[in-house]
Amino acid sequence: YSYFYGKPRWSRRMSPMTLTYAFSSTDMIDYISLSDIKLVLKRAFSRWSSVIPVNFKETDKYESADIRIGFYHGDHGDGEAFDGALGVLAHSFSPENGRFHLDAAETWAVDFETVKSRAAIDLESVATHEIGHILGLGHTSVKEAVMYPSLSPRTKKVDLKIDDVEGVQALYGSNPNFKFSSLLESENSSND
Amino acid sequence: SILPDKVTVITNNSTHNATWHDFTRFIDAEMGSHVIGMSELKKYFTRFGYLPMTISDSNFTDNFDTQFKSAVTLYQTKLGLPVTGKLDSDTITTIMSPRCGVSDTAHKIHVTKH
Repeated sequence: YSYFYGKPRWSRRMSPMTLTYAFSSTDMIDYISLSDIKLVLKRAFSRWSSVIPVNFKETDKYESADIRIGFYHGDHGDGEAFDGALGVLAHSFSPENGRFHLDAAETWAVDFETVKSRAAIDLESVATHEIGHILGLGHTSVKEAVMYPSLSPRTKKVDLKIDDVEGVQALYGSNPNFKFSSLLESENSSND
Repeated sequence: SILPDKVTVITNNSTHNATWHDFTRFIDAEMGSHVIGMSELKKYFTRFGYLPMTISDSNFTDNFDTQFKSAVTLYQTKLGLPVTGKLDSDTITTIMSPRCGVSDTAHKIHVTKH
């Protein structure tokens, strides 16, 4: 695992820390229902909160939310223009910026059974990866980890691996309900 | 067998980005190679933090030079690929994969042995 330069992290004093997130009212995609998008993002956030003492709560107040999520085309004003279908899928910013941008030109999917495109990208996998950046993780060289930088179309990678968990817990500590043994068991069974 | 007069080959590059899909032509390029268009690959390496931003995009050559070899080696290390210093097929395939736009190198690396 790796961190951004200076190892930034969210630094609220309360424990567990609660970060709010909101969806843009204007920069979204229309071929997946908002309720499905919200469900997928909720699952992605909950994966991280299951391992660290950080809770995520959705809010309607976009401007004041800690994490602001939107789908954008091309040059969207942050100096990191999106490049159309595939290529760069999304990007987000280090703590405590909170901007979480997805490339609107991708064929986003929440279910590969109904989306047949060869270029379909799993929204939950990308969301889980980007939340890692929002929390302060950089990219890893561990291919199986969520924080590996690339993701093939029609591939789902949503389960946090030991590398992801160790990295984020070094920043925020462990969720008291988290047990490393369960993660090891699940990794061993998937390796088998 | 009877062959048609004209054979049309249909290639499907729909799973690759328009900018990166033709990087396959760089497979097997190594130190000293000169392949037209390699400057595009150098832009990719700059974009994701493997070549210094100080070099203007327009000044990139199509030569596989020492600096580019270092960038390829660093890329292979960071992406967990076999470190060959060449643009082997594993490396090109990884480069062409869709990815996150966050740079790979503005990070502090921690390595843990399991």
